[in-house]
Amino acid sequence: MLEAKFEEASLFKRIIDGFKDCVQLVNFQCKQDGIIAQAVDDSRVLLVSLEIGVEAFQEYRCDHPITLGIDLASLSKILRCGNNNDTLTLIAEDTPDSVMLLFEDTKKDRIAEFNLKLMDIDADFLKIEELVYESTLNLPATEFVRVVRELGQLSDSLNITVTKETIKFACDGDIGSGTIILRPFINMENPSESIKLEMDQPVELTFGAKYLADIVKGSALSDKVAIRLSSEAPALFQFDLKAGFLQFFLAPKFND
Amino acid sequence: QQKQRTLNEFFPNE
Repeated sequence: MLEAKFEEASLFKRIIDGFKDCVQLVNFQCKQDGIIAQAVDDSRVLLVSLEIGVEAFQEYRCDHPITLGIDLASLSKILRCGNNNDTLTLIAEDTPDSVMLLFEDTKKDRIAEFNLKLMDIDADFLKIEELVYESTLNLPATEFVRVVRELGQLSDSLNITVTKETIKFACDGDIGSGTIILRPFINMENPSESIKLEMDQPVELTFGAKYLADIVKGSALSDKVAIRLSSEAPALFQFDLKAGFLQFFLAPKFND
Repeated sequence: QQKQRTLNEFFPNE
């Protein structure tokens, strides 16, 4: 039996909104130590990996591993029903056909119950090895969103070059080109505004702008994003939760 | 001209 209670429904809504536009059918694996999910987009370029730890919940109980095969478009319809500050409890039997979503307002005057039918999703699980990255960036999520939105208007590709002291985003499209250079700095008063750069080797990679436009939706979860780059592996974009994370692994483009 | 790579080139199926 699964009973997973979020103190505020808004947390689960933001998690789902963070990746529902790039993947649709997702197996959520519920275990004693929390909920994990992994899904790859149809073009097999972007992989989403979600982990919600037990501490993200107000109450959590899962006696046996349970897989919930969920169509995110259907789940989103139900999530729009509850209020953001309602508590939200996910309830499922050990071998469920459906999952119940229970919204309760703080006074317990309004209790709304929805049942979402589950799906049998035949998704292969990609084995992600512990990867070695050449550069790690930490940016304010708002800055990352801005760079992707601004440069994404000009081209369908976005190039990232990391050297010892600068992070350069560049694009070159039919209507023109653009470059945004960020330099690391520490903001003592507002640490989340800082830009950090750890570089073992300079790296230059190009990514599809449309995938980055999907990834920035994860910024609703965190005010920071960590970007890990390697010339030998997909890039990792990570938004941290209070307990857990939402990760996007994005395969780069390469010169033909 | 740049070509998009896929994840299968990097991650084996389990």
